[in-house]
Amino acid sequence: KNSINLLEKEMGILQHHDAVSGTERQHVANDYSKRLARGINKCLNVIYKAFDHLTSKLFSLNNEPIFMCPLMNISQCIEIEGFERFSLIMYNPLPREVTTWVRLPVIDSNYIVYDFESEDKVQTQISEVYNETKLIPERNSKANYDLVWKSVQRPLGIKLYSVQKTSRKESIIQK
Amino acid sequence: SENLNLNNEHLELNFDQNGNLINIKNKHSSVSTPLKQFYCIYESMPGNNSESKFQASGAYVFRPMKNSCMPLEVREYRVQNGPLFDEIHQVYNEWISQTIRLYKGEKNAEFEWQVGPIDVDDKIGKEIVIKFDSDLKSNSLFYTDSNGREILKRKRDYRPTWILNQTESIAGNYYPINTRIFVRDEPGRINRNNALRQLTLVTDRSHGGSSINDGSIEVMLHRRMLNDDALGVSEPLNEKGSDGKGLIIKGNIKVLFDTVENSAALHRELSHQVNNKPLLIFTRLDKNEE
Repeated sequence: KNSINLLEKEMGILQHHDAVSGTERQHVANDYSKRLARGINKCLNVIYKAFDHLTSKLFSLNNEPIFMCPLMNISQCIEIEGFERFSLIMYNPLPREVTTWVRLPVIDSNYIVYDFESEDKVQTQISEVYNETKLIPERNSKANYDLVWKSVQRPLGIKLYSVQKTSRKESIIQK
Repeated sequence: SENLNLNNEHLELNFDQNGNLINIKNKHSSVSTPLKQFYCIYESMPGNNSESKFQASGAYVFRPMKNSCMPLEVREYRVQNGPLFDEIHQVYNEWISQTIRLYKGEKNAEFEWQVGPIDVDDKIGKEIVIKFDSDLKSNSLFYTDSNGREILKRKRDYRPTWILNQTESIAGNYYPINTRIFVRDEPGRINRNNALRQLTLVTDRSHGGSSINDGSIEVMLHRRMLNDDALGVSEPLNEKGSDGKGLIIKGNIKVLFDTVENSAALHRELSHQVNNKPLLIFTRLDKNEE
């Protein structure tokens, strides 16, 4: 309970007028950022527990950690960069079916994506990460591409994908 | 040497030989408009910090020096086609670029923008907007969801509850945007498509925005100034990144173009999706191990 209370408290502080309008001084903006990050990190633990609970009916994580990648807007998810295989769990918070486009930053262009339920290969497209994004000084990623595919999400549902790196030969054949 | 276009089942975007967007067409509704999309730079009023009469543009106040902005054209571009989406990546200058993306089956076009670090080596503050100029007969009207709950009608140089003496022809017409802004052919205005059209922008964050001319929409993306507006902050709006230069920011705007009749359902649904995206969680475990 205390975990989500911290974000509630920090959001309360940020509802002060200067945070809403962006008219705070720079050192205050920095403090607001720190407060938000602290609150969000606490909430992430709650989200992870919820996902663990939801997914336990489908498969066991065997204490394998789950994590989020908040910097995917600048094509960065350092955690998955070294993985040959990983899984993606998606949760749709809307009470209706939605179509969404998944974009995962990856180092190489040779990945295959499987739908966990149907075990079918999913059609993907590779998109280059352009130089302008690579030059963002805060970006530490080595990802050169975004791996993109279409995902249809059930209302309030969970969708799982398995992502596997392949040999370049197999990737060229697939292309 | 030929004109370019991005196409899917619903939309067609046409570009000139230099990579500038010039036209949009909705194939289902058979409506189209010349659509010039570009980036524009307002010079910030440097002001005089001790008198509000010469107030500087700053954190509280958007106050451009002139009543027009400096338009930028595409300097270089690259096109990428594929089975799921087509995109054109456009570079406007050293610190403004964008990718226009059209996914198969989607009724909107995505404009992914990146702005910064804004160059102020010339000692001039700058405020960067993205502009969409169409031929829609909007009759001085535009619409924003400024209070986050409902769409509010806005009229240029007008306030519904008092007689306005407009002294700031740009900033005086700016309004907050939470998730969307649109212009449309107002009833009674004749257009060559024989249908009332609507151009809607769905944003991924709050902005300021306006319609300075009929059929036009502009959205403020990024600002960097060198003077304080003398309203209490006592420092210019000049945030810097980890490299000591101005911030680089990145976001996207989804563009819908359809008839007025169809648009409301489209932008409501799209805005829900943009603001309530699926949560993505990763784990190293994969299906074989499971």
